[in-house]
Amino acid sequence: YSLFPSSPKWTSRVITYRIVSYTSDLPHFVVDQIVAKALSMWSEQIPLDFKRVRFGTANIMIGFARGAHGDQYPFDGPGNTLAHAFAPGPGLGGDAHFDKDEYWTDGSSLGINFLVAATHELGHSLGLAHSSDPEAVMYPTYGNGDLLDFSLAEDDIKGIQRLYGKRNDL
Amino acid sequence: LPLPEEAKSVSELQWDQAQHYLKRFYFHDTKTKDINSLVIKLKEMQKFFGLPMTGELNPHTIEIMKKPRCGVPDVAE
Repeated sequence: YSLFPSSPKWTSRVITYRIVSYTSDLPHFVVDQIVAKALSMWSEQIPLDFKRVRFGTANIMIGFARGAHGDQYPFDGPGNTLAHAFAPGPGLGGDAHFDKDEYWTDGSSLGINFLVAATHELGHSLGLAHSSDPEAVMYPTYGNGDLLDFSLAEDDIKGIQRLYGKRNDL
Repeated sequence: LPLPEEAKSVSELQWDQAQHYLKRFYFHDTKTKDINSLVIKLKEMQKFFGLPMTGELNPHTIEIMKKPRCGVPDVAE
């Protein structure tokens, strides 16, 4: 695993998130469920809790967009770059953006598995950079491996716990 | 940009795509004409992905560059 320069992290124990826009590929409630599941995978390992807000500014703003979308990193259409997210911090910090031009799935059909991508991007939102361990969720390329029992790898857990400690330390 | 000997089998388009990739994910300065800079960044990318660090734009390296991926750079700026 690796961390971003200066190892930015959230200092509050409760982190807010807001889903500001959706893909037309999945029902809204499925996107909501998948984001909650992705966050819970991280929160099971560290002493952070996530609270969804529906209005205003949250620590982590999550959305789908195509092309230029207000940051310095426009999306590139189907394929190649699927999503990106920013390290913890104010403003764009922590925000996770997904390319609306991809075909997003919940794993029941061919396409980009949103749970995998969301877990990866939210790892960035929490302060993890890319891992060079091919088994890690934080590996930068999207794989076609077995997603039925998708979970964090040991490397991901070591990385996130280096930033925040273990949940049972509380 | 002068192409190294081993690049003869690589198309100009592939070199452009590789430079774009390295610029985006490994902070390669595409304005520099220094072939060493490109080779260094290629090696950096190959090291990250556990490939032999040849500094050559070989088929395996190109294959990884074409994979769908996260838009966050692989190395710290």
